Amino acid sequence: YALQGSRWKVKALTYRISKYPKKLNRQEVDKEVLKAFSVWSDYTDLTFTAKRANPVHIEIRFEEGEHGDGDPFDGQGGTLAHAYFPVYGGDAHFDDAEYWTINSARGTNLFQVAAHEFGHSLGLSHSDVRSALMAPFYRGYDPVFRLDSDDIQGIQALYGKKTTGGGYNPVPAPKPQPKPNVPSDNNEMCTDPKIDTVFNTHDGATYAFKGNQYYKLTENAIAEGYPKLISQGWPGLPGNIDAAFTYKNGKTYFFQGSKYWRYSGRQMDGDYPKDISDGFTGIPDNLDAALVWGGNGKIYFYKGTKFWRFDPLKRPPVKSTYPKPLSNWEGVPNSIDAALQYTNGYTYFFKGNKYYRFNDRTFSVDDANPPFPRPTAHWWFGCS
Amino acid sequence: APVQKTTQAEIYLSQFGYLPPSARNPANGGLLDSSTWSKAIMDFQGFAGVNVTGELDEETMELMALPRCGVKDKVGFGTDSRSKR
Repeated sequence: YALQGSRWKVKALTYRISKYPKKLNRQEVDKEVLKAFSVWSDYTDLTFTAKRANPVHIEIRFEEGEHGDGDPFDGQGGTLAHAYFPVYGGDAHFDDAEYWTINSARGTNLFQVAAHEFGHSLGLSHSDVRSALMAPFYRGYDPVFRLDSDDIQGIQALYGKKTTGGGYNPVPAPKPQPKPNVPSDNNEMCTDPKIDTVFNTHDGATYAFKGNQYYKLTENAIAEGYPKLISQGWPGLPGNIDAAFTYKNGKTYFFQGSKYWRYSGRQMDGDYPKDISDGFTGIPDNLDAALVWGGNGKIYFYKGTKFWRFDPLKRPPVKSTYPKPLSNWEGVPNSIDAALQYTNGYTYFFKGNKYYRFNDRTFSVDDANPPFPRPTAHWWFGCS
Repeated sequence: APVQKTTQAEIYLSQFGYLPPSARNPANGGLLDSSTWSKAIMDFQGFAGVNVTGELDEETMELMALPRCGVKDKVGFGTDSRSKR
C-alpha cells in the first residue's frame, strides 16, 4: 500500500451526497455509499455519518465531463471516478456517464468503486498489489467482496486498529494477529542508524533493512507506519540480511551468509534459499553490500577491502581480474554496511552512522558542503 | 497504427503522472528523449505488475485501456526534493 501523506485528525467523519447519479434510486445509492464507507470502518475506529447539509468532511458528487475541478471526466470507460486526499478536502467525484450498477455483473459496480475512492478520501494512494482494493484498475464485479490485507494494513497505518465491535461486516473479520514487537516510532533509527542493507524495488520504492525489521524511505525520512517485520513484508525471508538489489528483470535478490533468495515483488520465486556459489559463481559468502550500477547494468558486490563485478550475461560472469581493491572507488571506505544506486543517479555507500555520495561522473565521493560522509539519521531517516 | 498507439500511451502516462504534464502539450511539440519515455513506460509497468520491458507491448497497452480510478499514480513528477541527499 501507499500512503499519500495526509490523514484526518478526527475519526468521526461526515459525508453528504450532494449530487446523485441520474439512473439509480437514491435510497439504493445511500445504502451502497454507506456500505462502501463501512469497508474502512470495519477495520478502524473511523465512523461515517451521512448529513443532509454542509458542512461535511467528504462531499460526494456524480458528474459528467468538466465539473469545476479542472479534471474533467471522459465519458463511459476510461476514468471512472476520482477523489481528493484529506489535505485537499477528501471529496469524491464519480463519472455519471458510467453505467453504475448495484449487485450486478453488468456495468460498473458502484460499491467497489466508491470503496476505492473513499480510500483516497482517507489518505491512501494507489497500491501496487494487484488484488488490493486500492489498485488503480477496476477489476470487475466481485460478488464476495473482501478487503485485501494490503488495504487493511494501509488504513490501519493511518488510523490504527479497530478497538470496538459493531459496524457493517460483510465477512468474518480476520483473526487478530499477535502484535509484532516493534517500536511505535522511528527513534531507533535516530539513535542507531546503522543499517544492514538498502535497496530499491522495481516500482521505485526504497527500503532499508535492519535486523528483523524494515523501513520504507520517503523523499527525506522514514514512511509513516514503519518499521515492519521483514518476515511479514517478504514472507520466508530471514532477518539480518547482508545485501540486496533489484535487477533490471524486476526481481529482488537478498543475500545472507552463504545463501541468497529471489523475490518477485513480495513473493518468493520458488525454492529458496540457494547457495551463492551456485547462483553467483565467483562471488564470496558473507557479503557487505551489493548494487546494480546503472552505468552498465552490471552487479557490484562488496566485501571488506574488495569488490567484484558480476555480469550474468557473460561466462564466466566474474572476470579473472576481480576482485579489485575497493580503494578504486575514490573516497569510499572499506567494510561498508550497505550500498545503493538511487533514483537520482548517485551511488550511495553506508557505513556505521554515516553515508557517502559517490559521483559516477568524477568516479569519486562528492566534494560537497556539508562534506561527505554525512549523518545518515538526518539525511535519510528525517531525524533532527 | 504505431503513431496512434504512442500518442494514446503518451496521454495516458502524462495523465497519471509518469510523464510531466508538458509532454502532452501540443504547443511544445512534446518531444521526449528516449530514456524519459522508456523510464515512464517501465515505471508504469513496474507499478502495474507486468513485465518491465520499457516497450509498449500488447500487455501494457491492454492495461492502459482498462477502466480505472482517475487519481494519479505518481505525484510530483520531476521533483528534486530528494537531491539534498
